[in-house]
Amino acid sequence: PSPKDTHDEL
Amino acid sequence: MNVFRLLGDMSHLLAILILLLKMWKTRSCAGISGKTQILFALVFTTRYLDLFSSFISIYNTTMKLFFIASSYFTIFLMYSKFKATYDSNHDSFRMEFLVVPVGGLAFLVNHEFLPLEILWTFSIYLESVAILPQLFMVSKTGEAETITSHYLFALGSYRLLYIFNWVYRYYFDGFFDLIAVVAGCVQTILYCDFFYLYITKVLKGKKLSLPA
Repeated sequence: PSPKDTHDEL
Repeated sequence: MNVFRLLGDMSHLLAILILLLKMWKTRSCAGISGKTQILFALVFTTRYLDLFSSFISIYNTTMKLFFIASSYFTIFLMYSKFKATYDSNHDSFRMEFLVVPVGGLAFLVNHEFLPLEILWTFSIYLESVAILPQLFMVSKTGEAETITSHYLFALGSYRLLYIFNWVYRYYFDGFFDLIAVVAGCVQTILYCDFFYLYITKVLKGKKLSLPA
């Protein structure tokens, strides 16, 4: 996955 | 979610609770940089705009809302309720020296040139240096209350634990976010000097004071 699709951190 | 990420989040949460508790119990915000707290509020506000665009988990949403709310509550305590105890003379770091270059960098170096993405990048870069006014204040006064050093230690540990989390995610999930990792490393490095003082002084029961 591309980092920008997964800003799943706080 | 891995154990490093969870410990990092808990450490971040603990830092905020220590800060709020310190202010509430002592009815004072002495030794705390209002500039750093304003920058943190700006960090959370610009990063968590995705609350409106994407849902990740209940945990994620709850933590984001708490971080935003607590950062504005802290500002309210410092600049309104406990204003008389705010040490503005020693809190003289100029915020624009951080916000302006960081804003420029977020425009130039990002994953994608979209408003939300630029704001996210801005928040990541800004978070990495947001502690500088606080560290500047400690170095200016030459000391920090023990409770303030616990706050700073928990806050620094959070990003250090995130680095372990990124190493874990790189090997086990194939995930790698260069912007977050570089900024996170810069952020952690800024705490190194403080970590040293914390371990050699505060943990041995002494107050954190800098050599004259």
